[in-house]
Amino acid sequence: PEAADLRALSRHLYEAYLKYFPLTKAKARAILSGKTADNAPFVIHDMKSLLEGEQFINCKQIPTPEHQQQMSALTVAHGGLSGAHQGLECNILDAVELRFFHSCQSRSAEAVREVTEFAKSIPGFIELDLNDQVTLLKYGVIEVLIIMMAPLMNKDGTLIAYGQIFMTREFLKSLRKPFCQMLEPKFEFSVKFNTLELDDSDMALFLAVVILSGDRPGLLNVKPIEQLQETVLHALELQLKLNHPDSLQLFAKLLQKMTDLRQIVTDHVHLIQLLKKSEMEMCLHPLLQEIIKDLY
Amino acid sequence: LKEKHKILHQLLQNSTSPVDL
Repeated sequence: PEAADLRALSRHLYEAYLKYFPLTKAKARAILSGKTADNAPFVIHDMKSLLEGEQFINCKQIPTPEHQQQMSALTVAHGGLSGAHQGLECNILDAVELRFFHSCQSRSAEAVREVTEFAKSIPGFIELDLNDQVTLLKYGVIEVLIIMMAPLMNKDGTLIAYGQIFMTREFLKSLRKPFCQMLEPKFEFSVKFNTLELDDSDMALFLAVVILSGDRPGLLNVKPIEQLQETVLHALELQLKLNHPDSLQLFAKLLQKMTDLRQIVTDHVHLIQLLKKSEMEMCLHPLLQEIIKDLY
Repeated sequence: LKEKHKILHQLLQNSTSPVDL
């Protein structure tokens, strides 16, 4: 009966994952390997194709009506930045990194909303102290977003804009500092992480484990969080045994990734703080500001 | 904490509706 409960939990989290995250690993890998019936993604590999890509994405619609509606509302809610963004579009090529960075921020803010909805679907999460729910999200969400970048990446580049665009790693490395430094550590993490060959159902459990970390600073009531995490950890261990019977120590290898993630997030936050100082025109999305402020 | 994280708090409290800043 215990194993049956754990399997039910795994199914529940997988269903929530499919509900809230529009671009699954299965879909991303199909796009990256050219196996989709749709058109291949638009490739951004230099400044010219970046400018073309911006037009390309402006003409395209967001995948589902539900997401389109939510994205529009989030953009309206964030009118200050949208205005700044449009103003920047008139600028010369020098501003292209900033403009791209603003687009990344808008997508990141939307992704935080998706992760929040996923967190709320974890059984027991919404019963936790509300302050602790905030803390778990504040500290967990960037780690989750970095994990979720892995399926979109290969050694040569990354899918962006819901899989409609592929941006090359070389192009990202060619941007001026510190923009060129922002994604390289994520590529390094992703290439190693992808060798574990997790599928979407494994990912759903791993993301829940990361969110339910009982050692986040400032938590008021650690015990119920640890209890929830222990149950999800059992579900993950069972899932990996069943789904990857030949992959030795996969559970241990996956847990080790949680340590690597903390350093990547710390470095990421430092880069953003550096950007805030060096790029006077740059304004941070208020939701991302909340998360990053006093983080590490 | 709630005061410092108004949007996160809103996201947690509202169902699937987007944030109204």
